[in-house]
Amino acid sequence: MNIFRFAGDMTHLISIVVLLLKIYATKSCSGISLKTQELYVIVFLARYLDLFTDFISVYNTVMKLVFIGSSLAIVWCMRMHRAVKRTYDKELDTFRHYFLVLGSFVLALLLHEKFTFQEIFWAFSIYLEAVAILPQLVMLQRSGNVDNLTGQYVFFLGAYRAFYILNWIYRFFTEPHFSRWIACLSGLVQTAFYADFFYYYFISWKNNAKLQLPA
Amino acid sequence: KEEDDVKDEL
Repeated sequence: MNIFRFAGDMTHLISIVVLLLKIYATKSCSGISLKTQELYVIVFLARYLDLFTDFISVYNTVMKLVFIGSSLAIVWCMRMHRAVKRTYDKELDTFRHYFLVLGSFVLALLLHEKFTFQEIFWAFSIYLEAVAILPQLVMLQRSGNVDNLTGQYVFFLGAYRAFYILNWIYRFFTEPHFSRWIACLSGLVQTAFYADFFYYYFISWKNNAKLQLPA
Repeated sequence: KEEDDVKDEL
């Protein structure tokens, strides 16, 4: 494992900790898209089917379980926790995420490494992850004002993607047969979605001002 | 070639 991959995993983990912190500390999930969170649950469950078939390392297994567990906990809080669910901005979270699920699944049936149950679900999870942030980004755009923790959550998620791209570049040059074009192309698309957000995040950081997105 | 197919990323 190279340093970029590790940095990517850590920023991914930090983003989840930031989100859990926001929900637990403020007892509020305002500004957070339940649809994006539900998509992440599907992404992790579909991708980590290999928990039952392949063992890579303790690190991999633990991280997979953490990602599945934390994403389930977040969705549970937003749907079931009495205080938290009252703060959910339902009217701002109207993205039709079922289309993303359907579209990703159809794409996985067409484009995959092997036509097996596990490989189809792996490709599906890669495609779905690429677009899963969209409901969240649309929601931020609609609300305009972004609170600090929500802004940091999205920032760390974007950083995770950026580090994974550096990781692939590194692997491409250091490993003789590294070719994972499905993951790399989807990863590029996914990271591109964050470009706009990053732009406004850095401007607000530079000016030491609250993050505001244009309507 | 076999080991290249291991999906070792998260």
